[in-house]
Formats: sequence, structure tokens, C-alpha cells
Amino acid sequence: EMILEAAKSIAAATSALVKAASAAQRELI
Amino acid sequence: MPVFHTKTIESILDPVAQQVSKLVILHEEAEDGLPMPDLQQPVRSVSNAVLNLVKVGRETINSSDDQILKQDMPGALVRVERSSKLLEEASRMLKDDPYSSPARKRLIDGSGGILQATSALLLCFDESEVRKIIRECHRVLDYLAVAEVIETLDELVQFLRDLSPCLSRVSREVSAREKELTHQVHAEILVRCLEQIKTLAPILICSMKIYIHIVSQGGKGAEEAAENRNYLAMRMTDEINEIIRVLQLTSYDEETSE
Repeated sequence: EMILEAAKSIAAATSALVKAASAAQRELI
Repeated sequence: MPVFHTKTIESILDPVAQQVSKLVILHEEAEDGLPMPDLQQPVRSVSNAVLNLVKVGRETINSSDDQILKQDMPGALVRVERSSKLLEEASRMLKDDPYSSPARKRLIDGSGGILQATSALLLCFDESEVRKIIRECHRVLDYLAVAEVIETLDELVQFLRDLSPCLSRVSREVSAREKELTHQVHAEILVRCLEQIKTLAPILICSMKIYIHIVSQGGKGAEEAAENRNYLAMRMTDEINEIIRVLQLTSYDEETSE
């Protein structure tokens, strides 16, 4: 289903964003 | 951590749910610590993915004849868009001030909001798929309800022609659904009900044949035969109703009731 594929893309993009945002903080801990 | 009630939704959202949880913890532990990196590119990727989801979601709404989906899905789409806007704001604010605390908050609210709204959207879609299976179950119930008015072999043949494909579809779709559920107890109930139905169906047909035969031979024992047939039809009806009940449950319902 197209909606599942679209949700997968959002999940992947959000995951990449959150990883990038976490990286700097992780250095500090 | 949220609980996802199907394996498909879990496989899509669980990794991002874990990432968001980690971000929240890291943010709490290291608030105002190191500057945030430039997030414009990854935020743009999220925005593009959201635009695509909104487009696909609207197409799904327009092409669906499910009134509940038409009513529930737009709200989830609005929430995804709103969360995406929070991320865009966070990205702009962090560009100006990589230490900005409100920007970090928007980043967390936005990513968490995307997760929750996408989850709501997928749940909405999933519930619509479940309603399709339930519609098939109701067709079987309708056929079972006429079992007791079948009086001749010709009527029985027609009854079988109507019931068999419907029952096969229910069996196929419920079996697939059972494999999708993350809630083991719900999956096991569905398996058990399907097994019961597969056992009961040929016995019901046999009991209908016996009833028809007895009636055609003069009617002695017809009352007992009818009772036996009605009992089997009722047993199958109960199993289908139990399938309908369990199909509508989510893990969340179970936790709430507990």
C-alpha cells in the first residue's frame, strides 16, 4: 500500500534527523 | 515507549520511536550543552516525506468509501503537517542560535509529534482494513442466519454456493491478520476460532442435509434435526462474533481494560 510506503519514508527521514540531532548531545554525555 | 499492535506498524515506527526516546533523554541530560549541528538538510527530507504522505493520505481519503476513515484520517494528516512545521521552525532557529533552548524543544515536540501522528494515521488505515474483514464476517453471519429456512436440496446447494466463497475469504483474511498481530493472546484466539469454524462448517452442512432428508421422508425426528442444525449454526455464529470482537481489539484497549 502506498500509505505504508509513505509512512516508511517519514520514519526513515525522522530517524535520520533525530540521529543527527542526538549526535552532538551524545558527545557531551 | 508506545505499543504497536501490528507487526507492520511496529516495523515502521518502532526504530524511530526508540530514536526519539533517546533524543529526549539526551536533551534532558545535556541541555544547553553542545551546539546543535545544522539540521536543515534532514529537516528538508522530513518535510518532503510529509508532503508525500499528505498527498497519498488525501488520495486514500478520496478513494475510500469508509466513512470512519474519511472522518479520522484528515486530523492525523493535519497533525503530521503541524509537527513538520515545528521541525522547520526548529531548524531555522538553530541556524541563528545553535544553543537555542526553544528550538531544541520544537525539535523534540516536532519529532515526537510526527511519530504520534504517523502512528495515528497508520492505525486509522489499519482499522479501515479491519473493517473490511469484519464486513466479510457479517456476510457469513447473514448466510448462517438463513440456515434454518433451508428446506430443499436445491436451496442447500445455493446456500453452499453463497457461503463457501465468503467463508474462504474470512478464513484467508483472518489467518493473515492473526499473523500480523503483535498481541499473542489475540492472535491465539483468532486461530482457535478459525479452527472451530473449519470443524463446524462441514458438520453444519451435514446436519442441514439430514434435516432436509428427514423432512422429505415424512418428518419423523425433524424437530431434533432442526435443533441440532440450529445449534451448529449458533456455534458458528458465536465463533464469527468472537472473531469480530477480537479483530477490533488493540493492545491499547486491553491495557485500558486491565
